[in-house]
Amino acid sequence: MSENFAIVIHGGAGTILKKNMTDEQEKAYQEKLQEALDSGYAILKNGGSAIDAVEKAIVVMEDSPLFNAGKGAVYTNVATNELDASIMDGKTLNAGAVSGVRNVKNPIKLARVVMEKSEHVMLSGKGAEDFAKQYKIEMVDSAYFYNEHRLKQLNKIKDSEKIQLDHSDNDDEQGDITEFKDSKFG
Amino acid sequence: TVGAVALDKHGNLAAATSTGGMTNKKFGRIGDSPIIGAGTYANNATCAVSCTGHGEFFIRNVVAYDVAALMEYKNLSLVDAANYVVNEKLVKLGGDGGLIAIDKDGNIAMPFNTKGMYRAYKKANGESKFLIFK
Repeated sequence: MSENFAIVIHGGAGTILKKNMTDEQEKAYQEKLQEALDSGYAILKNGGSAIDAVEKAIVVMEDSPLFNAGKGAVYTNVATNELDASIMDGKTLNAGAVSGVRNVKNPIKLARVVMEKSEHVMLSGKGAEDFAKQYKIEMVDSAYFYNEHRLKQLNKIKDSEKIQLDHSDNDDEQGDITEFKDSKFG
Repeated sequence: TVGAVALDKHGNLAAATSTGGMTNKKFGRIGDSPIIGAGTYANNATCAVSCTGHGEFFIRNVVAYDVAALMEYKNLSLVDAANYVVNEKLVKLGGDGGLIAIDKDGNIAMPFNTKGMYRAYKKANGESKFLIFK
């Protein structure tokens, strides 16, 4: 067993500028990232697996409204939340993913179950949620994802053809969304 | 979007990514986050990668796998491969975003071509860093 191990995490990219972030906001992000980092690190330090470490770190961030994932998910054009997640094991090259789920509290947990318990790689929408229930993955009412700040972000651009990603200096309240003008929908 | 990559004491790599999508998205659009090879990839022979950014560009360029492929086929280092994909290839195509990656030897790369990216790492020796801005 090697003593070489490490964990790296990210909480999204965008046009984040120092001048648009208060010290309190910066501290809040730092503390939550530190918590996520430490949770995964502790697993690795105790000889646990990389796959457990990345799942745990992601769960911490999914449970925070600071990031665009899990509880902090942004809104679609029709004011719903659609969550995606994936996980991959470098030892076996096994992988699992879910897309477009609306009531799964921690999509990364479901992605891992897809990887380990199904013969498939990706499940989507209602079928993925039916699968989640079979494996007792925690489901939540859509109200769990309610976030006034995120809703305001949607209302600002709802009638436009603009779409937004994770973090931006255009957001006067949180500095938290990236805007891609003239973007197409894939 | 959030992501994590790790190397454990057994020499195994793993990657994970999770997202709430894009504000105002329509038609059941999905980005790269749930797509293996585009937003997430791990292979003990090379590296583990998790991406964040404008998903369509990451899908078209199979970004996460591209980093691993450059290491495997062109023998690039993790840092060189990741920087090339994010700061040269993606930039030329107008793709905004970044990635985090770790290789089988514990080397770390966190390139991004936007103004900032929330990112942090912690190594076995306890060295840890939290960064936001360029």
